[in-house]
Amino acid sequence: STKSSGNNSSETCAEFRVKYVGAIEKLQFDMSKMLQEPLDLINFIDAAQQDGKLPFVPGDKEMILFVSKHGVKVASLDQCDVLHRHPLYLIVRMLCYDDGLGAGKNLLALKTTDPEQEGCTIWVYQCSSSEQAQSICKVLSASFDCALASDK
Amino acid sequence: IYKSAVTTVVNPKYEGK
Repeated sequence: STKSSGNNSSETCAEFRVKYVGAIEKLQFDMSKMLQEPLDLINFIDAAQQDGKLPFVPGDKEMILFVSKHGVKVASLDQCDVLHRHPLYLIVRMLCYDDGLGAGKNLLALKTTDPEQEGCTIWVYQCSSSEQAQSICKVLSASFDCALASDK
Repeated sequence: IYKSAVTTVVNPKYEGK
């Protein structure tokens, strides 16, 4: 088809195959204030893994993570069920870093809040490589810019 | 666990939160 896709940034939408590590839900707001700096968030996830609240290695079930100006959606590989839905306006920040286990895998931490902004949840996914993690961050950043531009 | 490069994307709506 002659429809050109991709260059029109407002239609930015991308799909990535990731694995789900886990989530730490319903953190109180004062706790979320402590999780602003990237290293604090990484240490928090590390501690959760050491305490067994989060596994070190995700299940081997792959999922598809969609990033667009609507936010982040995670669906099963056959896209029959939507597993997680993070609206863009509830996404506070996204962080990606090497999981340190030496296999070049990157962890993707998504900090979301609730509409009343009283608490926050940390969602952790595993990407297959840092390149994939970087592209996810790029698309999300473009989606924030696009949402900001349309707010004006 | 040593963490190398870290990339952060912040929603402008929550800058500083």
